[in-house]
Amino acid sequence: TQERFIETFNLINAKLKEVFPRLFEGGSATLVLIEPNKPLETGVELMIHLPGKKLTRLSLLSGGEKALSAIAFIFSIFLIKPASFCLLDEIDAPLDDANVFRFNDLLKLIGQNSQIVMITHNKRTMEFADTLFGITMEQKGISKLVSVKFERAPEAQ
Amino acid sequence: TQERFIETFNLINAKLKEVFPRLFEGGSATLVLIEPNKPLETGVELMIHLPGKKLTRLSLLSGGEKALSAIAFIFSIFLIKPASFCLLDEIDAPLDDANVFRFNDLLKLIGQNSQIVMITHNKRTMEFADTLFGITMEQKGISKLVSVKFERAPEAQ
Amino acid sequence: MKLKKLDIVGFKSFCDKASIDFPPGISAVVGPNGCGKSNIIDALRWVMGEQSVKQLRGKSMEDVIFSGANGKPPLNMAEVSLLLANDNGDAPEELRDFTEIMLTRRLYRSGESAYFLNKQPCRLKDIHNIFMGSGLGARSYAVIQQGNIGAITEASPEERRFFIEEAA
Amino acid sequence: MKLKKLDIVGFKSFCDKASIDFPPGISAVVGPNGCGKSNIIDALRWVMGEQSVKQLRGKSMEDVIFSGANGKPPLNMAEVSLLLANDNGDAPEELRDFTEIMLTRRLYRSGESAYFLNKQPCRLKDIHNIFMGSGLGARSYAVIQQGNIGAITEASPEERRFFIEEAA
Ligand SMILES: Nc1ncnc2c1ncn2[C@@H]1O[C@H](COP(=O)(O)OP(=O)(O)OP(=O)(O)O)[C@@H](O)[C@H]1O
Ligand SMILES: Nc1ncnc2c1ncn2[C@@H]1O[C@H](COP(=O)(O)OP(=O)(O)OP(=O)(O)O)[C@@H](O)[C@H]1O
Ligand SMILES: [Mg+2]
Ligand SMILES: [Mg+2]
Repeated sequence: TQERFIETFNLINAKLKEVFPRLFEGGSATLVLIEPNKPLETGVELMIHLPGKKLTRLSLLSGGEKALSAIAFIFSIFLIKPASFCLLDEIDAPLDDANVFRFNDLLKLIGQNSQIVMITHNKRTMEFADTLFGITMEQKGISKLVSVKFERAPEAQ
Repeated sequence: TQERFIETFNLINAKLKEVFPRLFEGGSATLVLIEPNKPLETGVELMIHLPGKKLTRLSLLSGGEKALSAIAFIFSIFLIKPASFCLLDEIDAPLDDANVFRFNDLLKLIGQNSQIVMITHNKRTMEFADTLFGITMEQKGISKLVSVKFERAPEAQ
Repeated sequence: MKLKKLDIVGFKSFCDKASIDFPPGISAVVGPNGCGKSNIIDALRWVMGEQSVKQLRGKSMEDVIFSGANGKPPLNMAEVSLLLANDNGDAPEELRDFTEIMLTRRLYRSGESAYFLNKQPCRLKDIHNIFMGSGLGARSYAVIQQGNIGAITEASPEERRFFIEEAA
Repeated sequence: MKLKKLDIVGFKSFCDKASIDFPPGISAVVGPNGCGKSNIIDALRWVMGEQSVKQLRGKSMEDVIFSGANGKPPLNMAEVSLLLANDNGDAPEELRDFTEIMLTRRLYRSGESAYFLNKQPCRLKDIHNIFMGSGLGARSYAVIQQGNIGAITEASPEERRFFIEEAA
């Protein structure tokens, strides 16, 4: 319905205003209805302003900036309407160390309301997780699960 | 010309037989002319056999396997006809630690005949390089080069 | 509808049966290239009713059945079962008396498919129904595939709208 | 034709002049997300004659001119100069007396372009000529862009043929 779309759009946009500067340590991002008078069919544009940089074409962003912007957008939607679980396959791959940290810091927030399954090669991301599942192929071509469950020492790490 | 294409094709195919098992610790890869009777226009197919696994569709390969297969193909071409220099932008990103090591080990070989400029976030890849160039943005939005040149201690690291 | 347990047998590289008990919070799945991590995501999407072979990296649906490896012959059936907690009202009204929902999907190399809901045979349509309105339907914002994260920022205005509609 | 020196000014995020002296062997370019590493590759391809704006991540060629940041206003010109060693016979016959080859490309915000070969004005065509037959032409196997490595394995048979032809 029309009101519901507009209402959700506004909620996500407001959440994006919090989430984006948190991931990028500044800057801002805004969703814009291309045709506000046609709410049932309008496309949605994304305007990104990176901290210290000028408002620029999305295509010119770096690989890491594009990934982090996508994470900001998707996580804003999650925080407005959490799905029961979410499946993320190596979405931290393009990120540098500082961005991986901020990404995982925000992921902890999402993890409070949704179950998260995150595939990763990144050691930092593994440290932030509550549980690790290792997959191996001792026999070539045959996958096997090795469960590795953490017991966290209270903040002494 | 026809002979030159066939000759180059055969040389690259022979080199691929060495390079692929070196990167994957086994297995094999073969280039196949789809229409061998039309050498001037035939497409080229790639058959990949991962160690211990069955000959399978390329699309089913994992992200890392696709990247390493591409590296095997491209590096085989390089070793047959080295370009003066090559520019590689984060091609190690999908690789796990063991594959990053084998990739860099082969890259050293390529680096003997070609100059290599490799963009990377990977610490292992940085260690294998002869020279590091750091790029920073102390002033947001403005790139600056910081040159970091290694003097290698003789194998005592 | 939290994930409780996933059983995979004969699906892609999971020749032998694998069972994953999902805890609350954040689970990281780790392992070397090609060991089967993304295949687990494929198994989850498949049992949830994914019909696009391309989304599963295949060319025909038969590609998801274990095709052999390391001296083991191909199998003739792939089966994935998913146990969900029915804990937040996202599931269809008719299932409200169940505390748990079990979905099972089977594919035989002959091409036959079978679907089960709490061990009762059902149609693919019934599986899709479970997830409608939960944000977990076909092109959900809750599933991001390997390599796709960069493209989301450069999505078309229509695709971006679609994500928001899913949440509305 | 080894790389010797690259000078970048006014090109993308390189507002102030940057000079890179390329050593032999393997150089790793490192830094945080968005600091300008891929922009260096873009600058190299641009001065070598890249005409596809899409390959440079832009929408119009004007996008490569520094558009302002951090209190600095936009610039009106982008200029990249590349010094190459003429050491292996790959360069055109007419340049055989030069031990080094310098290419310069300039773009003004007005839309005007200028090209120089060893400081003499030349045409874009002359720049392209330098690299013909060296394996370093437009869609060279010697340049792999960020994010593209996965697609090479799944290239079409025609694209794969093209790589081999480039080397033949
Ligand atoms: N039907 C099948 N039978 C047997 N093996 C299969 C089948 N389908 C896919 N595979 C194998 O599964 C492997 C890919 O697994 P997957 O994509 O899960 O790897 P991954 O752990 O995600 O690796 P990466 O870290 O590189 O992304 C491939 O080697 C592929 O050959
Ligand atoms: N014409 C321009 N003027 C100013 N800045 C620009 C211009 N074109 C691109 N940029 C900026 O350059 C940055 C991207 O740089 P680049 O792609 O080189 O990053 P990178 O170092 O490769 O990062 P990553 O590790 O994430 O790939 C973006 O922030 C973009 O806004
Ligand atoms: Mg994977
Ligand atoms: Mg980059």
